[in-house]
Amino acid sequence: GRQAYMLVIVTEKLLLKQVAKVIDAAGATGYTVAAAGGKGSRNVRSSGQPSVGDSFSNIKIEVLTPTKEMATMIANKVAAEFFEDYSGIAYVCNAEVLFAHKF
Amino acid sequence: GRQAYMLVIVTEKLLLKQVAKVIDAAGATGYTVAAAGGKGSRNVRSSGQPSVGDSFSNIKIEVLTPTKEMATMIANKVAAEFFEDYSGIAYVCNAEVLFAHKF
Amino acid sequence: GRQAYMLVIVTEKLLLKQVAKVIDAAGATGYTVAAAGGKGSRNVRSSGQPSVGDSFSNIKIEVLTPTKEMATMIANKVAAEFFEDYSGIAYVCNAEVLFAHKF
Amino acid sequence: TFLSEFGALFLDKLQSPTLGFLIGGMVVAAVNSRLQIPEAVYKFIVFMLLIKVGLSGGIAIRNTENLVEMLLPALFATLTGIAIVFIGRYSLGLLPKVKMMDAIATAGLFGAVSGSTLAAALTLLDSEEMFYEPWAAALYPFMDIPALVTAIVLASIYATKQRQAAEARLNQGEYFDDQQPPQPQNTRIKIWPIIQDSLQGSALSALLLGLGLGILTDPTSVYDNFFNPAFRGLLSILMLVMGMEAAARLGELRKVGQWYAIYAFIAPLLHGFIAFGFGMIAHQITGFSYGGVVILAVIAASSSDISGPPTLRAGIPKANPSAYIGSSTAVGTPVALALGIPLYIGLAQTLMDM
Amino acid sequence: TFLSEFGALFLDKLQSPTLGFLIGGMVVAAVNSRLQIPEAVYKFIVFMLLIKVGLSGGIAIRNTENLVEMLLPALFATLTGIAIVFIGRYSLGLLPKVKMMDAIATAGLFGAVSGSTLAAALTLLDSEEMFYEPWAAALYPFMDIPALVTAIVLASIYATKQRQAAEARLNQGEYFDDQQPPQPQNTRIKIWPIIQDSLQGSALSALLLGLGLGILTDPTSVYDNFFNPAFRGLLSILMLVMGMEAAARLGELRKVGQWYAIYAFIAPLLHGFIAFGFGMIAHQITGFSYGGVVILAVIAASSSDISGPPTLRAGIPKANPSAYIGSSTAVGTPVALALGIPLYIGLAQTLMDM
Amino acid sequence: TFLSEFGALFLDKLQSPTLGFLIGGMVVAAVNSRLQIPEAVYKFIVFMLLIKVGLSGGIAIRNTENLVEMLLPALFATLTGIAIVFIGRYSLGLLPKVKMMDAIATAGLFGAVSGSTLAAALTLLDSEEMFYEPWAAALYPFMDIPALVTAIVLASIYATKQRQAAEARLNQGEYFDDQQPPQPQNTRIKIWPIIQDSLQGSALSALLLGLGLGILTDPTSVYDNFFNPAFRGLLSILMLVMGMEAAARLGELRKVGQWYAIYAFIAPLLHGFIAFGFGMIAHQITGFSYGGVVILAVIAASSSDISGPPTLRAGIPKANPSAYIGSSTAVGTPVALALGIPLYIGLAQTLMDM
Ligand SMILES: Nc1ncnc2c1ncn2[C@@H]1O[C@H](COP(=O)(O)O)[C@@H](O)[C@H]1O
Ligand SMILES: Nc1ncnc2c1ncn2[C@@H]1O[C@H](COP(=O)(O)O)[C@@H](O)[C@H]1O
Ligand SMILES: Nc1ncnc2c1ncn2[C@@H]1O[C@H](COP(=O)(O)O)[C@@H](O)[C@H]1O
Repeated sequence: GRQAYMLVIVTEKLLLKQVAKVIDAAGATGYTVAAAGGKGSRNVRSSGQPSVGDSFSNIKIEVLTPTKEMATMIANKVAAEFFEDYSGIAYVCNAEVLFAHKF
Repeated sequence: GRQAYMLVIVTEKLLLKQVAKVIDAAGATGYTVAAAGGKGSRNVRSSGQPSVGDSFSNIKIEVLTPTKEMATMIANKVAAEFFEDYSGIAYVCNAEVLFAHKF
Repeated sequence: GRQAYMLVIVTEKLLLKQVAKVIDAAGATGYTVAAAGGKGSRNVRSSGQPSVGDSFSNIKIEVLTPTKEMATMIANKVAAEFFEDYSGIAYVCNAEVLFAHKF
Repeated sequence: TFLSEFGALFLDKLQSPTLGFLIGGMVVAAVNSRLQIPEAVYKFIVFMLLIKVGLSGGIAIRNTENLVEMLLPALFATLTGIAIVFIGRYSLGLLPKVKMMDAIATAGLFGAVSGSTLAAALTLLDSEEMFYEPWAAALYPFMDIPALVTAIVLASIYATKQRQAAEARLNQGEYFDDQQPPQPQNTRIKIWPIIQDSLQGSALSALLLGLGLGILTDPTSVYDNFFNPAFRGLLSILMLVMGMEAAARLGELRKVGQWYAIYAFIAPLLHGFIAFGFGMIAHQITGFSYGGVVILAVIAASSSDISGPPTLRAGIPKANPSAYIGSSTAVGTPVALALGIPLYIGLAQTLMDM
Repeated sequence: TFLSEFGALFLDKLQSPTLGFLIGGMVVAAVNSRLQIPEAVYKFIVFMLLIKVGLSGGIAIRNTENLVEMLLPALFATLTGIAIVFIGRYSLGLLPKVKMMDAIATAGLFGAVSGSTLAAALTLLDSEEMFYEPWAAALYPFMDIPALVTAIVLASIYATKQRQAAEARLNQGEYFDDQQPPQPQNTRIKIWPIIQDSLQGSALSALLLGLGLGILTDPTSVYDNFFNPAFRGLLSILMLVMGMEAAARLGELRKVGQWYAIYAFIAPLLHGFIAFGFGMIAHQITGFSYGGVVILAVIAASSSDISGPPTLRAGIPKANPSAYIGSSTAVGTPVALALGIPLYIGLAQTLMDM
Repeated sequence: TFLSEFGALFLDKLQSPTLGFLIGGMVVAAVNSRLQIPEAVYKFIVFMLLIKVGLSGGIAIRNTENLVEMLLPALFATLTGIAIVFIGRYSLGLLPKVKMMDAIATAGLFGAVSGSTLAAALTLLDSEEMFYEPWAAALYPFMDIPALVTAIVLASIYATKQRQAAEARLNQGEYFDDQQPPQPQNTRIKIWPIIQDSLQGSALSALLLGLGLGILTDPTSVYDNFFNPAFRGLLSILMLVMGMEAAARLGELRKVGQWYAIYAFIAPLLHGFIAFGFGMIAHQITGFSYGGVVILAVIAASSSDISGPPTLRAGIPKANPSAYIGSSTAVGTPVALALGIPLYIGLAQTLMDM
């Protein structure tokens, strides 16, 4: 399969639409998002969601990109625009695409 | 730990049982599944699930395999059988197993 | 970005608080947790959660660590303390941190 | 005159709160509100409505002995369900730029039944105090399953023909050096797995469970204290979700072209009138009530939104879900709810008075 | 005669809709239907049932002054809970091919109490118009917690003995060069954390919250308008889930062997009779009502499905959850619900009439 | 005397079950119970309460013709909402060790309205049989939106001033070689997107949907059979969650310092009295009812927990959510519910009797 890079961004649920825009603008072929919780430096449930409820308040967004440049570009853009004020982390792994409809 | 390969398949929720069968048939020791959403080439919520609801309509299946051949075999089988008609993506990463009950 | 290691632990939901303690004690900067289901060697829903319900009964914990030693230390500690009696798997991947508030 | 009386009755029905919530839902989604009914609640409401319909049907069946009169309407329900798929196959399917597979799947979904539309119709019949046979709601599976099966079978036949035609063209050139005619592909569709998969759907299971409990045990007290009183309120919330869902899916429908939107508007009314006609025949022959005729018309007009899509997604994988789910949810169900139900009730009431 | 009257009363109870939903649930799961009650709704229903039981108990306790009469039944509840674990330890635990840890955990779960079974019993007592003391439901923690604690303590003692026996065998060979006897492992179990963990369980918290609110505030109006009317309907849905759950867990029970299935069938009835006996003693001494005796018998017969498993999973980690959860959910609870409740009510009614 | 009568009325209100559930929730969370109300149920309860408030308001507005009298109270609601933010900006914001951005966001949240507090107040007014205008609940957006907008605008102005001051200092040193004065940063805040984002919030959407349905259709029957009867019960469960939430957030409040806790205790009462004063003026001028005055006071005292935080998190990203959400949820809402509502109702009743 083709060599690719898996960019993972974990951040607040509120930012989903805006981060999705950055990903689309960068030309990625798609992204996968899942509910996640966690503990980081900020450790704040910032969404007013009930902390006594049973659901997670962050999201984990994964973007498979063909080049490392696209991954770092997306990460830099998201970090510059949001991570000064909002919780978030971004990291990238190597991956190999075995099958994709559009990649 | 032992060198292993992490196969990740993101596809429609409907296919869980069938993909699980392919994974078992290939001899994998197990798999992990989580709810996920996302946007790909097809961009279709094909399950009749309400799009106004608050849940994701795809699933992300992760299979740790001892050899790369098993991972590609599973991916090929799933892609051949389902990805012509259904949304889906498959990729593999390197991983190192630190502890597993059966691996 | 900085070279890092992604430790992933999939285990029973009951153990979240205790595993989080081990992670904190090891000095990790944070962790991410998500609901997951799966099939492993034990194949037991051990929590009394209704199996006819629509939710997953395991959790997947991801910890980004600066050194491989911290990752293996956490994995060994969790495996020694819990995996004899409870379901669980632990593996580690290479990753590169692009942005983190505290790492 | 017939028309003026019918018009008055029809307009009056439009005032119902059920419709208000449906339109309210469309407005809420159209303004991009973040209002959401959690999926767990939505799933539970569908369960509560269908088990209530099943319970009331089962309780009443238990008290009446005459189930023979159900045979003819059940037969008509099945005929209508199958006819709907053929109509779609030879109308929508033959239009330009419409893929046959998508058309067959769409016709299949329109032949299937929507539990929420049926529930809305029963509510309106109750508030209009029109009598209907208690087993009328049990006609649901008699139309729903044959329609889905017919769609999947037709799709498979079409796929086979396409494949044979393709192979025939392929082999034509090589005729001389290879005398063997192409193998006839024998891909007979197993029908029982499709029926089983439909019966296992959550909506139909709730209906059948309610029917069974109503017939075999005596759930009257819990029915009167819990399932029945909550029915109309829960239905109004489901209408809200249906309205939100319709607006949300409109975007998908636009992607697949205007023939689907036109079909989705006409089909509920056309199918409803066909079933109404069948119903009146049964009215003459076996004394099928006017309320029952309305129910037969409504289940024909309704297009499944919840239980049909997964069965078709698995049964006709080549079809594009945006086409059939978009058609049914964005246009089909709102038309059946907003226009269909008042229309058939108004028509039945006018005929009753004549 | 006693037997014929009892038989008639018993058969009559079997007709209850509660049981209908339980069996309905088993059928739904057995045919592999995709019907699901979302977990969020399920959790909320358990909360609603237990807070209602707590509120009604608390409201009534507030109006009565005599809590002394509760002491003896509470003592009997505790004795029964502890006895159940010992019975299981020295019966199921000693059978061939049964691991002692699994047997102790299973006995612990059967000693604990199931909120849903208790709720079903109260419903039937109400519809039979049998009087019971308002604090009777508050006997729940007096049996539940001692049973779980006893099970965890017994498991720990057994584990320690095993370890000591293993070390003794290990050290035997080296006796000459090492005079020191093996260190006595002093692993005293802290009991308070187990009690605290049980009290923090969601089911018991809801019950205690209801009790507290009933005693300290006056929630009569919201109780009469909301929590009480919804009770029987919500219970029927919980019975449906219990039935589906029982069928789903049957597979797990088959994996651990038939002794568990036999134990799980006999235990509810045996434990219920023991508690019934204790209850009759309290009836003679302090005037404990027949309804109260039934409640004591039912909580003894019930086996926890929701709150017990997590506590045992953490307290006896070596035990195989398939054994104890399978036994309790697949056989124990259905037997307690379907046979146990009608049995004890029938028996109490027969004794009352004599 | 005034004081004794007021004291008696006030104490009497404290007995309400609503408060009992609030305190019960705090206790449950304080003992670390695992009791949880699933988020799907919680979201649905907030929807049910607000649509009920909207429906009853809409139904009544439909039946009355005089909406002119709403103008003055609506104006006062807006003035109060804006005033609250300024008060917080120039009190909490100027305290030592308090970051201005956090203070402005906190003031914004206290100016916004909490649907649950409003619902609790309406319940108590109903049970005290105090009359209030049906449109009074519709004052919600007139205070909520201006408060949030004012907070975001003030935060932006403050941020701009800080930036300009910083650049001025930066440029001072280089004055000789660069004659150009620093560019005025023109970051005008667009107000409409903030208003739109607030209106799209789930709580406000439910309220407006209910109002619309009440005015345009006739939902009286489904209102009387479903939304209204369930109201008080659902509210009690929401109070339970609010109490659990308050205890859970106390830890976060401790992190940000004691000024917030002091502000969060005084603010609801202060804001409530200011609004009460405005309300009495409206009472004199346009005959605004005492019940309406109480409602105006309560929405001023309430601090948003559900819909406000996301809007502020997006509008004032620099602010620390622990500060404003901790202040509002851990102290603000409990004070408004437990002290504020009884206070204003007692005060209104005392004034009514004089
Ligand atoms: N070392 C880590 N490993 C895994 N996830 C992390 C780590 N640090 C932070 N996170 C995730 O990133 C989110 C935001 O982190 P922060 O911005 O540091 O609060 C947290 O809620 C975690 O889910
Ligand atoms: N570039 C990508 N990165 C991450 N996930 C992707 C990507 N492309 C597709 N996906 C996921 O794969 C699913 C199906 O993709 P597709 O078959 O292209 O519609 C989507 O719903 C996404 O969750
Ligand atoms: N080969 C595998 N690949 C992915 N996940 C696995 C694998 N084996 C086990 N797991 C996960 O680890 C959990 C516990 O495994 P076990 O302890 O073997 O029962 C399972 O529920 C799965 O979610």
